[in-house]
Amino acid sequence: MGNYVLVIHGGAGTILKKNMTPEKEARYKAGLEEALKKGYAVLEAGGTSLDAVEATIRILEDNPLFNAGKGAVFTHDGRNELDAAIMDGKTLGAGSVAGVRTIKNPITLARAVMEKSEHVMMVGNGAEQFAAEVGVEIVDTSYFRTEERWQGLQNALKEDSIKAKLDHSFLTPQKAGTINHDNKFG
Amino acid sequence: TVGCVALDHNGNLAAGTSTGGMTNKKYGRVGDAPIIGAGTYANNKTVAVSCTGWGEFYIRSVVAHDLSALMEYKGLSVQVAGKTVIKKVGDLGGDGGLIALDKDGNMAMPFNTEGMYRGAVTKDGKIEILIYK
Repeated sequence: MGNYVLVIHGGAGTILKKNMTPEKEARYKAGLEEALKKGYAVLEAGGTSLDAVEATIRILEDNPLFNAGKGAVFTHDGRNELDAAIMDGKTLGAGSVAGVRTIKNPITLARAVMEKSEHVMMVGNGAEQFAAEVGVEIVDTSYFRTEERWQGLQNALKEDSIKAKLDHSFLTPQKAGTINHDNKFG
Repeated sequence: TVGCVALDHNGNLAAGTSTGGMTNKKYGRVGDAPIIGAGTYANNKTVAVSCTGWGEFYIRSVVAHDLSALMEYKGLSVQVAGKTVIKKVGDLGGDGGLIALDKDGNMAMPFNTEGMYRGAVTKDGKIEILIYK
């Protein structure tokens, strides 16, 4: 029997210690700790695992260090497009949204899709219309912008105008038989 | 990308994932995070899973559901099933990681990149946070 009740991630990639300042590392750890504490508090108060997952992810979405919500990366066209999903292990209910641009906390909209619609997945403008109808918080697209992510796009555009990059990687070599994704950030 | 899996006092599992996608992406590209079974999955019989990484490979491997299926059909532990699905991603040429928490409170955080921002909390509130391998 294990001892864990909640696990989180904030993205994977080539996170090199030499590229991380002690101050930045401390900020990442503080962000992760805040999220863990929030989720644990929900569970300790008798909340459901769904409540804990939503509350925990909202903390991470609100933290500009992570590529979700505020601080999301930019598309080639200089836009933020957000995706999220949630699933209930008890009922196998699920909800997800993709390509939304004005939803402050996409995980909350994903949960609303699961609990307040007959659908599993909504995209783009339709998902945002649904958000307005069920009272999920909407923000101006400028809310998501951070200078670091904007400069990340400018650097990517200088290097190559068509390659997409994942979140946290640097100089990952291309593997045989794959599309070329140098400098992945995801 | 960020994700969370949780197990509550009633033994119910849940999983969630949220992301801004890939820098410089075009054409309305969507990765695995919002695809149920690829980047996000939960089943009280087995495990809750949230993935992060190169989404195309997670979609093609249906990673999150595959992990659950390996536990359900083959009886693998969450750790072995987690390593197995990440190896499949790597063998296809993709990279990234995942978090998984099974119905008994066992967890796994496998990844095949240089690092993954990750953390866990135990029943008694002990917090663990890791970044590098």
